[in-house]
Amino acid sequence: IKIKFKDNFELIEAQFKETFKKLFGGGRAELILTDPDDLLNTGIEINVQPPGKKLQNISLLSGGEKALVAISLLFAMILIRPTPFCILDEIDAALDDANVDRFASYLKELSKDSQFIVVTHRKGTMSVADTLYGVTMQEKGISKLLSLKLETA
Amino acid sequence: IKIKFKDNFELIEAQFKETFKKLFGGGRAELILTDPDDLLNTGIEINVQPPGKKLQNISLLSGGEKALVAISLLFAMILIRPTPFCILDEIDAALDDANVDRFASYLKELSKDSQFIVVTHRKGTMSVADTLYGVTMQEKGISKLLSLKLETA
Amino acid sequence: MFLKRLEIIGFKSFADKVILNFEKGITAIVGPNGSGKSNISDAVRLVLGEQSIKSLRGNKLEDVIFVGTEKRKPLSFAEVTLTLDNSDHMLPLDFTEVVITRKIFRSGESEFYINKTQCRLKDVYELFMDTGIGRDGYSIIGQGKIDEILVSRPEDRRQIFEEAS
Amino acid sequence: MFLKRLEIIGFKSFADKVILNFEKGITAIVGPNGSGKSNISDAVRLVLGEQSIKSLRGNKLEDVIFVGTEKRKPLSFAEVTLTLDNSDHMLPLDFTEVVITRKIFRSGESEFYINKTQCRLKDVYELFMDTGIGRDGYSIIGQGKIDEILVSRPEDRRQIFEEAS
Ligand SMILES: Nc1ncnc2c1ncn2[C@@H]1O[C@H](COP(=O)(O)OP(=O)(O)OP(=O)(O)O)[C@@H](O)[C@H]1O
Ligand SMILES: Nc1ncnc2c1ncn2[C@@H]1O[C@H](COP(=O)(O)OP(=O)(O)OP(=O)(O)O)[C@@H](O)[C@H]1O
Ligand SMILES: [Mg+2]
Ligand SMILES: [Mg+2]
Repeated sequence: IKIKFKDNFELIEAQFKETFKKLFGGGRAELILTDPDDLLNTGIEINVQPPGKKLQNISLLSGGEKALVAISLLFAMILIRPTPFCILDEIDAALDDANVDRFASYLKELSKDSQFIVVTHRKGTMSVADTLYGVTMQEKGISKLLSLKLETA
Repeated sequence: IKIKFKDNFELIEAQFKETFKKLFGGGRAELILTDPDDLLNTGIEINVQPPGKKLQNISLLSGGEKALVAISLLFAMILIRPTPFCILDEIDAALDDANVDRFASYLKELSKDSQFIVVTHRKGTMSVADTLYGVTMQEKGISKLLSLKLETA
Repeated sequence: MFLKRLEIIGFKSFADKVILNFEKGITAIVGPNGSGKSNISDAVRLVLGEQSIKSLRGNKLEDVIFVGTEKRKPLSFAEVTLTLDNSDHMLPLDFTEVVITRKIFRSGESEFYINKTQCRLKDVYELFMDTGIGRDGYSIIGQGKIDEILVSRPEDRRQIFEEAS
Repeated sequence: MFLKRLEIIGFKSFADKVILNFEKGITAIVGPNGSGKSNISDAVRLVLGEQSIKSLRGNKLEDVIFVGTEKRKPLSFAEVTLTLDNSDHMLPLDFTEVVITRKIFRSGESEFYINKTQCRLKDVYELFMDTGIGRDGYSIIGQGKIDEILVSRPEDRRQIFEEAS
């Protein structure tokens, strides 16, 4: 049976407030229904307050901050309704190195309950992987796979 | 006087074929008018052939390859109609390290005729800068500027 | 339930067969631009029954069959096989291992197999129906999904929330 | 013609005055997410006469005046000053150095100055009219412009080509 939109929304909002705090290292976030009396058509506003800053609509945030908010929302949905496996394609692209590390350690936690396959260019994300595959095109246009060992520095 | 669309298009296409070759290290590119008889409403298709691969519409390319095609187009327009200065905000974000290096050396060439201010997270792009500014938020929410020296390794 | 193995041949840039073995936990896939990383996630979408070629970045089904290179001829079909551990019987089958295969042809036709028995697309959908995997789920977050969440206007965002219900 | 100096105070996260000195060649701006790099390019847009607050990521003009933090009060105005070398007289003025200032207030009002003489927005537009700088040019490529070029459907792309003519 399909969970009602309002119940689902409240579950996600509660979880989102937590994932946001973890990924931003503090601050707070809220999800606002633009029209609570019209649940069929209402929009959803996202307002956040990174640590030390003021509560603002996400439109004024930086590229990397916005990406981290989107990841917080995705992680909230994964926590509410876990899938057996999850493929993430370069969702860490806009994050700086400090944010990548926070993202990677949270991903490590989530991976206890779900299997993750992550495409990434970032060392921080690679460092929490249990298995590493390299894709190369030694022969132009032909993809080849290599199993890689992660060198613990 | 405004250059006619067709003349402008042909100028850009010719330049784009060259910038593409430089940034991709070979291959070829073409711009196709979807409706050459209706210049007022025609769309523009972009087909490219990275070195060794087949000519394809850019929709099938990878995230990084597409970004490099967009940069080729931007550089073509800058070469056709140079502006005294140009501000580029993280246009290298989707490129891998090898492509960032090609992007950065081409940018260095273009900077002989135009002044560039580039926002970047990438070491390859930083390494071709003449001046480096660091923006920090030591006090939360307050931007502060630092002039940085690039350490030649 | 978890992924055990993915085999790809003839799909996009995988002219030669590749095999990925997955463990529990985190598997990272790395490599240069255009090397084939996102093509791997497209292959998983395909074998799970994706019918929208647009979400595989193509226009028609044959766009995702190996189109050839300067040195190699195009191929006439592509095949993707996904092996899943089903010890917890999350998938409604008596098997502890479930193998899904999809073979696609330049004509636009597809063949589906579950544990080597040919079946219809509908059977693959029904197999994954209560798992959150496959269509309308968010078990595959594509390159660009983050931007999609962010550029969405408040009115469009409810769709993202409904995907999770 | 080239940029010599940019001074920002009260604009977005620049509660305290910052001064950037530019040389010819390439100036790189680096720093963590949310530190203020894109805000610098927004400041340049503003002083060149940007009227669309949406392209500054805000809704109304007061959104881009320093809104305060947990420790600091909001400010009531913002000021951006851009100094350009005009030795080649690309700008139609007799000066070899041109200084543009824009001051914005919470009321939504703006004041403009060219070399310390108050003027109108229209005068700033006309000053840059034949240089390719400012509106409809591509002298400022924002974070996200690359995606815009790529997601544009073939029919929408002609607009990008017209910007360059
Ligand atoms: N039918 C096909 N036949 C051969 N090659 C193809 C086919 N379809 C796509 N490709 C190639 O696959 C490449 C794209 O691969 P993919 O998107 O997996 O790259 P990627 O590793 O994810 O790169 P990035 O890091 O830039 O995202 C393109 O170069 C494209 O030309
Ligand atoms: N009116 C304002 N008052 C105070 N701070 C503001 C105001 N408007 C925006 N900001 C802050 O500026 C920050 C965004 O800065 P900016 O976009 O320049 O970051 P960035 O350095 O480009 O980061 P990224 O690398 O993630 O793109 C946000 O944290 C936002 O809260
Ligand atoms: Mg990719
Ligand atoms: Mg930015």
